[in-house]
Amino acid sequence: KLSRPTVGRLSLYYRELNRLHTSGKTHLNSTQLGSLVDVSPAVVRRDLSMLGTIGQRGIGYSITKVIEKIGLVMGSGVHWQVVLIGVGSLGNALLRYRGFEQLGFRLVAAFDQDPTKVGTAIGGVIVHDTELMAARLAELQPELAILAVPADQAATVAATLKSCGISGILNFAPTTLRLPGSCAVVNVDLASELQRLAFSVQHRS
Amino acid sequence: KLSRPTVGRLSLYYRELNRLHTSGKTHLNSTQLGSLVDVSPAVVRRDLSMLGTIGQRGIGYSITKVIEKIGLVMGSGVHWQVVLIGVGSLGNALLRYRGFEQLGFRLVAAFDQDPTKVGTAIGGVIVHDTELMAARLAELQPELAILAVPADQAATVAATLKSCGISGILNFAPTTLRLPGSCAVVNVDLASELQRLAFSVQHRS
Ligand SMILES: NC(=O)c1ccc[n+]([C@@H]2O[C@H](COP(=O)([O-])OP(=O)(O)OC[C@H]3O[C@@H](n4cnc5c(N)ncnc54)[C@H](O)[C@@H]3O)[C@@H](O)[C@H]2O)c1
Ligand SMILES: NC(=O)c1ccc[n+]([C@@H]2O[C@H](COP(=O)([O-])OP(=O)(O)OC[C@H]3O[C@@H](n4cnc5c(N)ncnc54)[C@H](O)[C@@H]3O)[C@@H](O)[C@H]2O)c1
Repeated sequence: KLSRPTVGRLSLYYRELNRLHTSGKTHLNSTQLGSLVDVSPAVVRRDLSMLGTIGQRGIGYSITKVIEKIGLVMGSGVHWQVVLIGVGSLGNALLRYRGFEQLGFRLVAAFDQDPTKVGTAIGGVIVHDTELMAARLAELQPELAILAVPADQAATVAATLKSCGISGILNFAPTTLRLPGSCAVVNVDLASELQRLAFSVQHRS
Repeated sequence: KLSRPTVGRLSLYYRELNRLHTSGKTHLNSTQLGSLVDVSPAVVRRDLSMLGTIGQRGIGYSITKVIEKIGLVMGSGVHWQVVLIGVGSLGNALLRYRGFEQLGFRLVAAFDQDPTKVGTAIGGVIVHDTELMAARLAELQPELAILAVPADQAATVAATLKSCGISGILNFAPTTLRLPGSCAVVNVDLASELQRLAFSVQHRS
């Protein structure tokens, strides 16, 4: 099983390799890849050898081969259907973001409880009433959900999503969601990222 | 020097303790704090003892004392002035977010190169022309900047910010910013968070 930091690095390698591939590059070495993502070449080599990829002396790694290997592990070859709950200012931005689609994540529906938002389309995605969420999810069968509701609503909405068969939730509300059983959760707290930055500014010598 | 995962945990403790403090709670034990942020009680105890805080048997930790200690280490007591560059859909959402202020981060100005956005105010923050950025930054002397510009613009904008004396950059563009010398950088890639979720769904059981 890969650790969380390793998964984070693989996803950054994947992003950079796809960008290089689009620009026509075919090979690169561990120093080049490492410098794109601020990781030492030794760690890059270790990560890629864990996937069964070894660079050739003088040529380096084949970009398409590494993309394929990482894609398999990260599930990027699969097409994931994603719903978004909470179409406020953050939800609006996420619905317009094209970066998810490029990785095989398709936003298929959004939900909100505010009647003025229901029936609108944002970034090409229709906003449905949360009252109809169970019925819609039964039809669409999405695997993943993005949560952009207020912190005091997150746990209730997550419980409903889990009961509707959602397998994973990306939570942006500033509260740590924990769901028992088989639903994976990733919590992202943007304010604590700014705090992490302040910490490293404060402790730079 | 605290490791990155430790700093991440401290910031989550800080968030939860402030929330409990607002609701009138005065003490809690390591099990209670741990379950709020999905961390084992032993790790909570180790983290807090590193800050010189020890719980009292039967009573637990004083919430105000721990908030104070974490605040000192995280620089949350300090008032940080922050500017935001790139007032697109993500920038719009971040300017309206009240979670940064609660931690002592005040958004004091925003910048964009799109003339239709210059002169508007979002979330109470005025959008200035990037042409005037150097002059504005000399006046305001902000410590931190949030970058919400397209990936191909991020490095150039960051170099300008660094030359204007910015001490830290929170980068949302999907590219790993690296700045030599004294400017701290935290890179957040939201698409790779979704990939991390897909990975844990794919590898469950
Ligand atoms: N705006 C940001 O940039 C930002 C940054 C970091 C974190 N967040 C967090 O993301 C979440 C959303 O923030 P926002 O700024 O978009 O807030 P917002 O108030 O603009 O939007 C919240 C939306 O959720 C809807 N909603 C509320 N309860 C709901 C429910 N039970 N079911 C479905 N929809 C519901 C509301 O109708 C509203 O449209 C919050 O938890 C916030 O703390 C936002
Ligand atoms: N929308 C999202 O939810 C989301 C999610 C994850 C990552 N991101 C990333 O955040 C960044 C912003 O995304 P967005 O969706 O808001 O894009 P956007 O196109 O809506 O906004 C970009 C803004 O940056 C401005 N800009 C461009 N170059 C600039 C420069 N040199 N100086 C100042 N301003 C400049 C543009 O005028 C525009 O207003 C992108 O890198 C994107 O990949 C966005």
